Amino acid sequence: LQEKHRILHKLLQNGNS
Amino acid sequence: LTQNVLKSYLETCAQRTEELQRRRWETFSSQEVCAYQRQSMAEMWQRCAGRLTEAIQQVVEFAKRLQGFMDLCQHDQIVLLKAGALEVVLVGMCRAFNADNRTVFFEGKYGGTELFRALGRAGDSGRGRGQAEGTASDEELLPGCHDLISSIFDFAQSLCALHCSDSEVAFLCALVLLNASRPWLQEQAKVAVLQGHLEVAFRLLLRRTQREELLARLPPAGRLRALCSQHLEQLQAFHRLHPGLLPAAFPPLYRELF
Repeated sequence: LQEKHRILHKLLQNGNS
Repeated sequence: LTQNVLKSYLETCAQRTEELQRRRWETFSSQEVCAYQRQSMAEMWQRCAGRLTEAIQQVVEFAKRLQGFMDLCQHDQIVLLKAGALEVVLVGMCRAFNADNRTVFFEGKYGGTELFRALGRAGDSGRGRGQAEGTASDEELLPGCHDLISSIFDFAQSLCALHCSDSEVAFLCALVLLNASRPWLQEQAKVAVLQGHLEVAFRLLLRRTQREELLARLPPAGRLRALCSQHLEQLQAFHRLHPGLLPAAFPPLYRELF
Protein backbone atom coordinates (compact mmCIF):
# COMPACT_ATOMS: atom_id res chain seq x y z
CA LEU A 1 0.00 0.00 0.00
CA GLN A 2 2.85 2.38 0.86
CA GLU A 3 4.35 1.67 -2.58
CA LYS A 4 1.12 2.73 -4.28
CA HIS A 5 0.76 5.84 -2.12
CA ARG A 6 4.20 7.40 -2.16
CA ILE A 7 3.00 10.98 -1.78
CA LEU A 8 0.75 10.16 1.14
CA HIS A 9 3.60 8.14 2.63
CA LYS A 10 5.93 11.14 2.22
CA LEU A 11 3.39 13.57 3.73
CA LEU A 12 2.99 11.26 6.72
CA GLN A 13 6.75 10.98 7.16
CA ASN A 14 7.34 14.73 7.02
CA GLY A 15 7.52 16.00 10.59
CA ASN A 16 5.55 13.95 13.06
CA SER A 17 3.56 16.88 14.39
CA LEU B 1 -8.38 14.71 24.06
CA THR B 2 -11.04 17.36 23.39
CA GLN B 3 -8.36 20.05 23.47
CA ASN B 4 -6.14 18.01 21.15
CA VAL B 5 -8.94 17.50 18.62
CA LEU B 6 -9.88 21.19 18.54
CA LYS B 7 -6.28 22.43 18.50
CA SER B 8 -5.36 20.00 15.71
CA TYR B 9 -8.33 21.14 13.66
CA LEU B 10 -7.80 24.87 14.12
CA GLU B 11 -4.08 24.60 13.41
CA THR B 12 -4.73 22.92 10.09
CA CYS B 13 -7.65 25.01 8.81
CA ALA B 14 -6.80 27.30 5.91
CA GLN B 15 -9.32 29.91 7.05
CA ARG B 16 -10.52 30.88 10.50
CA THR B 17 -14.26 30.48 11.10
CA GLU B 18 -14.63 34.17 12.03
CA GLU B 19 -12.98 35.18 8.75
CA LEU B 20 -15.26 32.89 6.74
CA GLN B 21 -18.29 34.27 8.59
CA ARG B 22 -17.19 37.88 8.08
CA ARG B 23 -16.83 37.34 4.33
CA ARG B 24 -19.95 35.21 3.81
CA TRP B 25 -21.66 37.85 1.64
CA GLU B 26 -18.62 38.43 -0.61
CA THR B 27 -19.98 36.64 -3.66
CA PHE B 28 -18.61 36.36 -7.18
CA SER B 29 -19.98 38.92 -9.63
CA SER B 30 -22.02 37.64 -12.59
CA GLN B 31 -19.02 38.35 -14.88
CA GLU B 32 -16.78 36.27 -12.63
CA VAL B 33 -19.33 33.44 -12.60
CA CYS B 34 -19.50 33.59 -16.42
CA ALA B 35 -15.69 33.38 -16.60
CA TYR B 36 -15.81 30.16 -14.54
CA GLN B 37 -18.62 28.81 -16.71
CA ARG B 38 -16.70 29.57 -19.91
CA GLN B 39 -13.80 27.38 -18.88
CA SER B 40 -13.49 24.05 -20.58
CA MET B 41 -14.60 21.00 -18.66
CA ALA B 42 -10.99 19.80 -18.37
CA GLU B 43 -9.77 23.17 -17.04
CA MET B 44 -12.47 23.27 -14.39
CA TRP B 45 -11.85 19.67 -13.33
CA GLN B 46 -8.13 20.43 -12.93
CA ARG B 47 -8.92 23.58 -10.98
CA CYS B 48 -11.30 21.80 -8.60
CA ALA B 49 -8.92 18.83 -8.25
CA GLY B 50 -6.21 21.32 -7.28
CA ARG B 51 -8.35 23.00 -4.59
CA LEU B 52 -9.57 19.65 -3.30
CA THR B 53 -6.01 18.36 -3.08
CA GLU B 54 -4.99 21.39 -1.02
CA ALA B 55 -7.88 20.69 1.35
CA ILE B 56 -6.85 17.02 1.57
CA GLN B 57 -3.28 18.00 2.44
CA GLN B 58 -4.74 19.90 5.40
CA VAL B 59 -6.67 16.77 6.38
CA VAL B 60 -3.39 14.83 6.39
CA GLU B 61 -1.86 17.45 8.70
CA PHE B 62 -4.96 17.29 10.92
CA ALA B 63 -4.64 13.50 11.13
CA LYS B 64 -0.94 13.72 12.02
CA ARG B 65 -1.72 15.96 14.97
CA LEU B 66 -4.56 13.77 16.29
CA GLN B 67 -3.60 11.92 19.43
CA GLY B 68 -2.78 8.29 18.60
CA PHE B 69 -2.97 8.55 14.81
CA MET B 70 0.78 8.46 14.27
CA ASP B 71 1.05 5.45 16.61
CA LEU B 72 -0.94 3.38 14.11
CA CYS B 73 1.03 1.40 11.53
CA GLN B 74 1.54 3.36 8.34
CA HIS B 75 -0.56 0.92 6.34
CA ASP B 76 -3.57 1.82 8.51
CA GLN B 77 -2.80 5.55 8.42
CA ILE B 78 -2.97 5.33 4.62
CA VAL B 79 -6.14 3.19 4.68
CA LEU B 80 -7.89 5.69 6.97
CA LEU B 81 -6.82 8.71 4.94
CA LYS B 82 -7.65 7.12 1.61
CA ALA B 83 -11.13 6.23 2.85
CA GLY B 84 -11.81 9.34 4.92
CA ALA B 85 -9.97 12.34 3.46
CA LEU B 86 -12.72 13.44 1.07
CA GLU B 87 -15.39 12.80 3.72
CA VAL B 88 -13.49 15.08 6.15
CA VAL B 89 -13.28 17.80 3.50
CA LEU B 90 -17.05 17.53 2.91
CA VAL B 91 -17.81 17.79 6.64
CA GLY B 92 -15.48 20.78 6.98
CA MET B 93 -17.20 22.47 4.04
CA CYS B 94 -20.07 23.47 6.33
CA ARG B 95 -17.73 26.09 7.88
CA ALA B 96 -17.21 27.66 4.45
CA PHE B 97 -20.86 27.47 3.40
CA ASN B 98 -23.43 30.24 3.55
CA ALA B 99 -26.76 28.46 3.93
CA ASP B 100 -28.70 31.74 3.53
CA ASN B 101 -27.78 32.08 -0.15
CA ARG B 102 -26.47 28.54 -0.78
CA THR B 103 -22.92 29.55 -1.66
CA VAL B 104 -19.52 28.11 -0.77
CA PHE B 105 -16.13 29.77 -0.29
CA PHE B 106 -14.04 28.91 -3.35
CA GLU B 107 -10.89 30.67 -4.55
CA GLY B 108 -11.41 33.76 -2.43
CA LYS B 109 -15.15 34.41 -2.72
CA TYR B 110 -18.49 32.72 -2.25
CA GLY B 111 -20.24 31.09 -5.20
CA GLY B 112 -23.29 28.91 -5.83
CA THR B 113 -23.71 25.67 -7.75
CA GLU B 114 -23.72 27.60 -11.05
CA LEU B 115 -20.02 28.42 -10.49
CA PHE B 116 -19.19 24.75 -11.10
CA ARG B 117 -21.35 24.27 -14.18
CA ALA B 118 -18.34 23.72 -16.49
CA LEU B 119 -17.52 20.50 -14.60
CA GLY B 120 -20.50 18.84 -16.23
CA ARG B 121 -20.30 20.21 -19.74
CA ALA B 122 -18.01 22.05 -22.13
CA GLY B 123 -17.56 25.79 -21.58
CA ASP B 124 -19.05 28.41 -23.89
CA SER B 125 -15.81 29.86 -25.23
CA GLY B 126 -15.11 29.37 -28.92
CA ARG B 127 -18.57 28.02 -29.57
CA GLY B 128 -20.25 31.29 -30.45
CA ARG B 129 -22.84 30.63 -27.79
CA GLY B 130 -24.20 33.05 -25.29
CA GLN B 131 -25.29 32.37 -21.74
CA ALA B 132 -25.45 28.87 -20.38
CA GLU B 133 -29.16 29.23 -19.57
CA GLY B 134 -31.31 27.12 -21.79
CA THR B 135 -28.41 24.95 -22.92
CA ALA B 136 -29.72 21.89 -24.70
CA SER B 137 -29.56 18.70 -22.69
CA ASP B 138 -27.56 16.92 -25.42
CA GLU B 139 -24.65 19.17 -24.47
CA GLU B 140 -24.70 17.94 -20.89
CA LEU B 141 -21.69 15.71 -21.27
CA LEU B 142 -21.55 14.69 -17.60
CA PRO B 143 -25.12 15.25 -16.42
CA GLY B 144 -24.42 13.35 -13.18
CA CYS B 145 -21.96 16.08 -12.24
CA HIS B 146 -24.76 18.55 -11.59
CA ASP B 147 -26.41 16.02 -9.31
CA LEU B 148 -23.11 15.56 -7.48
CA ILE B 149 -22.65 19.31 -6.98
CA SER B 150 -26.26 19.72 -5.82
CA SER B 151 -25.87 16.77 -3.44
CA ILE B 152 -22.68 18.25 -1.96
CA PHE B 153 -24.44 21.60 -1.47
CA ASP B 154 -27.46 19.83 0.08
CA PHE B 155 -25.16 18.00 2.47
CA ALA B 156 -23.42 21.26 3.50
CA GLN B 157 -26.82 22.87 3.96
CA SER B 158 -28.04 20.06 6.22
CA LEU B 159 -24.89 20.25 8.36
CA CYS B 160 -25.13 24.05 8.56
CA ALA B 161 -28.66 23.69 9.93
CA LEU B 162 -27.14 22.00 13.00
CA HIS B 163 -25.10 25.16 13.80
CA CYS B 164 -22.07 23.16 14.89
CA SER B 165 -19.31 24.84 16.89
CA ASP B 166 -15.66 24.51 15.81
CA SER B 167 -15.19 21.84 18.50
CA GLU B 168 -18.15 19.85 17.17
CA VAL B 169 -16.93 20.05 13.54
CA ALA B 170 -13.45 19.04 14.72
CA PHE B 171 -14.86 15.98 16.50
CA LEU B 172 -17.03 15.03 13.53
CA CYS B 173 -13.93 15.18 11.30
CA ALA B 174 -11.83 13.16 13.77
CA LEU B 175 -14.57 10.53 14.00
CA VAL B 176 -14.92 10.30 10.21
CA LEU B 177 -11.17 9.69 10.04
CA LEU B 178 -10.70 7.28 12.94
CA ASN B 179 -13.31 4.82 11.80
CA ALA B 180 -12.51 1.22 12.75
CA SER B 181 -15.00 -0.18 10.25
CA ARG B 182 -12.94 0.87 7.21
CA PRO B 183 -12.00 -2.20 5.18
CA TRP B 184 -8.40 -3.46 4.93
CA LEU B 185 -7.22 -2.22 8.35
CA GLN B 186 -4.39 -4.35 9.77
CA GLU B 187 -4.78 -3.24 13.39
CA GLN B 188 -8.51 -2.72 13.58
CA ALA B 189 -8.59 -3.11 17.39
CA LYS B 190 -6.10 -0.26 17.81
CA VAL B 191 -8.25 2.04 15.64
CA ALA B 192 -11.36 0.94 17.55
CA VAL B 193 -9.76 1.99 20.85
CA LEU B 194 -8.95 5.45 19.46
CA GLN B 195 -12.45 5.74 18.00
CA GLY B 196 -13.95 4.73 21.35
CA HIS B 197 -11.96 7.39 23.21
CA LEU B 198 -13.05 10.02 20.69
CA GLU B 199 -16.72 9.00 21.04
CA VAL B 200 -16.56 9.26 24.83
CA ALA B 201 -14.86 12.67 24.67
CA PHE B 202 -17.41 13.90 22.11
CA ARG B 203 -20.34 12.77 24.26
CA LEU B 204 -18.83 14.49 27.30
CA LEU B 205 -18.41 17.70 25.32
CA LEU B 206 -22.03 17.52 24.11
CA ARG B 207 -23.29 16.88 27.64
CA ARG B 208 -21.27 19.78 29.01
CA THR B 209 -22.61 22.14 26.33
CA GLN B 210 -26.15 20.74 26.49
CA ARG B 211 -26.00 19.72 22.85
CA GLU B 212 -26.69 16.02 23.26
CA GLU B 213 -29.53 16.18 20.73
CA LEU B 214 -26.90 16.76 18.00
CA LEU B 215 -26.05 13.05 17.69
CA ALA B 216 -29.60 12.15 16.66
CA ARG B 217 -29.71 14.94 14.09
CA LEU B 218 -26.46 14.15 12.25
CA PRO B 219 -26.78 13.00 8.63
CA PRO B 220 -26.26 9.23 8.31
CA ALA B 221 -22.73 8.07 7.43
CA GLY B 222 -24.13 6.52 4.25
CA ARG B 223 -24.76 9.97 2.87
CA LEU B 224 -21.05 10.84 2.96
CA ARG B 225 -20.17 7.47 1.43
CA ALA B 226 -22.68 8.09 -1.37
CA LEU B 227 -21.12 11.50 -2.14
CA CYS B 228 -17.66 9.94 -2.36
CA SER B 229 -18.96 7.20 -4.69
CA GLN B 230 -20.66 9.83 -6.84
CA HIS B 231 -17.36 11.74 -7.05
CA LEU B 232 -15.53 8.58 -8.18
CA GLU B 233 -18.23 7.82 -10.76
CA GLN B 234 -17.99 11.31 -12.21
CA LEU B 235 -14.19 11.19 -12.24
CA GLN B 236 -14.35 7.91 -14.16
CA ALA B 237 -16.89 9.38 -16.59
CA PHE B 238 -14.63 12.42 -17.05
CA HIS B 239 -11.69 10.08 -17.67
CA ARG B 240 -13.67 8.30 -20.38
CA LEU B 241 -14.31 11.64 -22.10
CA HIS B 242 -10.65 12.71 -21.80
CA PRO B 243 -8.70 9.46 -21.81
CA GLY B 244 -5.29 11.04 -22.40
CA LEU B 245 -5.57 13.81 -19.85
CA LEU B 246 -5.71 12.28 -16.40
CA PRO B 247 -2.18 11.08 -15.66
CA ALA B 248 -0.49 14.39 -16.40
CA ALA B 249 -3.01 17.05 -15.50
CA PHE B 250 -4.19 16.19 -12.01
CA PRO B 251 -2.21 16.68 -8.79
CA PRO B 252 -0.23 13.54 -7.90
CA LEU B 253 -1.93 13.21 -4.49
CA TYR B 254 -5.38 13.40 -6.13
CA ARG B 255 -4.36 10.64 -8.54
CA GLU B 256 -3.11 8.50 -5.68
CA LEU B 257 -6.32 8.82 -3.71
CA PHE B 258 -8.89 8.63 -6.49
